Amino acid sequence: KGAGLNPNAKVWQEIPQG
Amino acid sequence: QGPLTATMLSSASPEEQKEMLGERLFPLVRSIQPTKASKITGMLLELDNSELLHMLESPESLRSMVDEAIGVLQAHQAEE
Repeated sequence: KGAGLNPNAKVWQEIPQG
Repeated sequence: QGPLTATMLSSASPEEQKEMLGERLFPLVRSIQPTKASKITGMLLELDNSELLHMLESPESLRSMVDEAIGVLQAHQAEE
C-alpha cells in the first residue's frame, strides 16, 4: 500500500497571488 | 477558471506543470485534511500528471489517495 507515495517529498508551498 | 486539462499542461515546462497541478490540488487536499495539506500535496505531486489530472476530476480518487498518503506519513512518523 502507498506505492509511489514518498513521506520525504518536498512540502508544497502556495505561491502568493499578485 | 475551468478544469485543468492535459492540453493546458502540455504548453508548460515540467516544473510549471507541477505548479499548476499543485495550485488546483492544494485547496482540495486542505478541505479533506487541513492540518497536513501542504505535506500531502507535496507527496501527491510526485505522482504522474495524468493521475493527478484524474484526481482533480474525481473527488473519490483524490480522497482515497489522501487517505493513503496520511497512512504513509503516519507509518513513517512511527518509525522515527
